[in-house]
Parts: sequence; structure tokens; C-alpha cells
Amino acid sequence: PDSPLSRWTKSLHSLLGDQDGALLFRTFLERQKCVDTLDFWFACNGFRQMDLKDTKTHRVAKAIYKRYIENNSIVAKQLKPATKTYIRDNIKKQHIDSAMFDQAQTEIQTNMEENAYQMFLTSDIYLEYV
Amino acid sequence: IDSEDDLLQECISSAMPKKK
Repeated sequence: PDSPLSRWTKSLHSLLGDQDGALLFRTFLERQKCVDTLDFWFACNGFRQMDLKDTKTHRVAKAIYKRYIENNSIVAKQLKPATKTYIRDNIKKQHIDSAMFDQAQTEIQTNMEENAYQMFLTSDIYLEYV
Repeated sequence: IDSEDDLLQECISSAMPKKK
């Protein structure tokens, strides 16, 4: 009853917490041309765990901003304008804190839960794996 | 010094689930 597969259907969070699940979902998103949303989601988690005293953390915040938010990428398209402005201002003021991407991550996650995750659970790639 | 892409990849990888 508690096989990995039964956990995958429980929630997006449990799917992403499983290595095989996360990799299969990633392959699915690559085919859907929206793998950036998942990479961004993981980048936010990784960033939250970084040491704010480390100068590397500032560079990573900037890299996340440049790669996913500043341009017109799929992530940027799914974010509320106010969320993007908030992050842009933080980057400009060099005001880096661990929670600065939290709101953006939540927006992307909600979108994934409502769309890509549901599509994944009925996709060929998932059914073949099952 | 690491490039921005490397830093970003490192950050993403650090958050990916590990094999149990």
C-alpha cells in the first residue's frame, strides 16, 4: 500500500520527494517544454538552505533571478507581476534573504499541482512506468 | 571561480531527492 507509486499519487510533494518520481516527472515536463518550472522549484529549495553569510548565496540568488524571472521564461509567465517586482527590488537592493523566493515558489507549485501534476498522472510516460 | 550556471546547477542538485 505504501509503494512509491501510491505515494506519487498522494501529492505533488511526495512525488518530488522521491528520486524516481522526480526524475520521471522531469522527463514528462521536458516533453511538455516546461521543465524550467521544476528546476526553479528545486532551485528555491536549494537556495533556502544556503548560508546567507556566504557570498555564493548572493550569486545564486542573482542567477535564479536572471535565469527564471527577469526574462520572459515559462516561470516568469506564471508569476504574478507583484511577485516578480518584489524579487527584482530585493536583488537590486542586494537585500538577500532565505525566504525571498518563497512566494514565487508557492505560485509555481500551485500551478504545477493544478496542471502539470494532474496531466502527469494520466500521461503515457507515467502509465508505462506503472 | 564558478560560473553562474554551475552555481545554479549545484543549487538545484542539492535540493533533488537522493536515492534511499
